[in-house]
Amino acid sequence: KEKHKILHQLLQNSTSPVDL
Amino acid sequence: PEAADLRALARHLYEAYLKYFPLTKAKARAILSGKTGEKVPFVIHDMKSLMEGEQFINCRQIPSLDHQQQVSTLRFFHSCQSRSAEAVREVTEFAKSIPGFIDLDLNDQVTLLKYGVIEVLIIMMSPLMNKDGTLISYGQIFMTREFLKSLRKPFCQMMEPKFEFSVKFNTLELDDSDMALFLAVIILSGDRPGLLNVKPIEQLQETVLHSLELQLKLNHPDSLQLFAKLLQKMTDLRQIVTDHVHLIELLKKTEVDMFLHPLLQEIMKDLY
Repeated sequence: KEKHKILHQLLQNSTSPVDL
Repeated sequence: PEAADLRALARHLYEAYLKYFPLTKAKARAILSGKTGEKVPFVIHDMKSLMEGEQFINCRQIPSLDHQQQVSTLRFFHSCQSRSAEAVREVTEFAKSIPGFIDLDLNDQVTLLKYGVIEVLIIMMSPLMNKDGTLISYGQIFMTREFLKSLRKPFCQMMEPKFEFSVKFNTLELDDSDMALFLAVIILSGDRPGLLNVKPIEQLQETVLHSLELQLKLNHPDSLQLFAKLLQKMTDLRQIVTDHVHLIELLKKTEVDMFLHPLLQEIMKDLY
């Protein structure tokens, strides 16, 4: 899970979850 | 499934596509053919116009490097990455809108995105390209193919395979509603390495494939074997992605100032 942290975040949050 | 259900699925995916992807094929082709009320794109054809055009490029993540010609190539590469990361977010939202996708095992959702997203981005690049160049920055800039070929190695090798693919792909003349279904088919590939539960993915893909087949029959009644031709493109895509990832690995080794966006790093690590 740690290896794909940002992808997990993008999948689990619907609105601007990650500061890209 | 009933034809009405397949049509409803096609409509749903087309709506999601329009919602999440800001530059449609219809708009891109209008810009490229000059049939648009909008501004004519700024043309980047050499280092001088690249430096002038940078003001239009979305560069939120670029570290503030000085404006010297020798760093322009890398700086441009960084802004491409920033846009790619944003595009990954758009593709993720589109994937989540595919009926059944968010019910899949979360690890499988990650795997499908990791392996599918670059393929999707290459398909989405095709409508922005013609034989002479490509639109970038949401259609505000047209960058010539000759200019990209003139960059120093290995940057000059990055886009040429995408142009070759796109010029052929564009002859299939898909529209945005066809594209939406094709992108969903790519995302729902049950043969990605490391998937835990393949069966529900294959079931979802089969339904979307039926919907795509029906869509192409209705939307392109005179285009024989279009469905088969389109599916064959998926093989070419995998090779392009493999070569692309190897080129990025080479860049990481050879470029001192190379910065790879963390999201893109995640996607490309141990990919092929």
